[in-house]
Amino acid sequence: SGYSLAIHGGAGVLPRERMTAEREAATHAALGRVLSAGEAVLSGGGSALDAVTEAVAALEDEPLFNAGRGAVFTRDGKHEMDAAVMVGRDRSAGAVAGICGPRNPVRLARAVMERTSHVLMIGEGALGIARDAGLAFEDDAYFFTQERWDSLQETLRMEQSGELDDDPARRHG
Amino acid sequence: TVGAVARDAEGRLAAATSTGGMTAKRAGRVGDSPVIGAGTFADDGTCAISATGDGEAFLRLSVAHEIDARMRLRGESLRSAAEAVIGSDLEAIGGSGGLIAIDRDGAIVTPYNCEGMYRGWVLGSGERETAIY
Repeated sequence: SGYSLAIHGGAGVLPRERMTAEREAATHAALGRVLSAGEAVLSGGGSALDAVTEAVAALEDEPLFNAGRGAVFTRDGKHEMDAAVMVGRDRSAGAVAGICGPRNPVRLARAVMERTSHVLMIGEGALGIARDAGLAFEDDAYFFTQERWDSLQETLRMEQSGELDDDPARRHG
Repeated sequence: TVGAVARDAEGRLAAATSTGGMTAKRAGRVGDSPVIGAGTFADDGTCAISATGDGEAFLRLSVAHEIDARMRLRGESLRSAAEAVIGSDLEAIGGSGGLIAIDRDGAIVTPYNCEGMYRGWVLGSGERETAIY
């Protein structure tokens, strides 16, 4: 059928010595669900843009990965999310930065591309596009995961005590 | 950070990336994900790319644009260009991370210079895989 799809859930993988069999199985299962979401579009003759939008929205819905509801916390204990989409035909693109509220930031990036003449929008202006587009919003509790909160506390404690290491798993969620 | 790249049955390419940023980041800090040409890129003539890792390093190198330029101006393959940028350029400035990329023929590469990258791919021919390390 000539279609191809690749996905990633980030480079902040758990070091092998900390990866459990359960966690590994859960991660592969989540990645499999995401591939199915994207492939369902392509195998039905859908566009590459729709496929990457659905795949990334599925990744954002998985708390295992650092985006959407699995997003890590800022040092202030809040969430600031960024997203982008780009289409190869004419290099049209949409991107958002520093936002929190829309369940799927990738759908807001696509709304910026399709509903404005801009490429990158931030903050309240971007959220206004999300409301105009009727995108789903979630409250802060939806984006809370104990694991990310614990990771924030650990990072802040390590900073305080001067033992902050370079562990990508912690930094990149 | 999460991302996807795709080539559809009509040969069109697209890329998407989304991120929560970095744990304990300063308010207002933005990495490469929403910056076109750094963490996200697509051009039907060369490739589609979604990156993950030290955002500041990917921004300084304009990683996605660099790979596109190597392909467009020097005729490099996606594999050659992506592996050079991740394996040499990124390493040279002390950055870590990886990316997924697809070229106009649907070939997929997933280079990274750290311990692993959560990733997966599926082809219309039926090949399908997920990997971590």
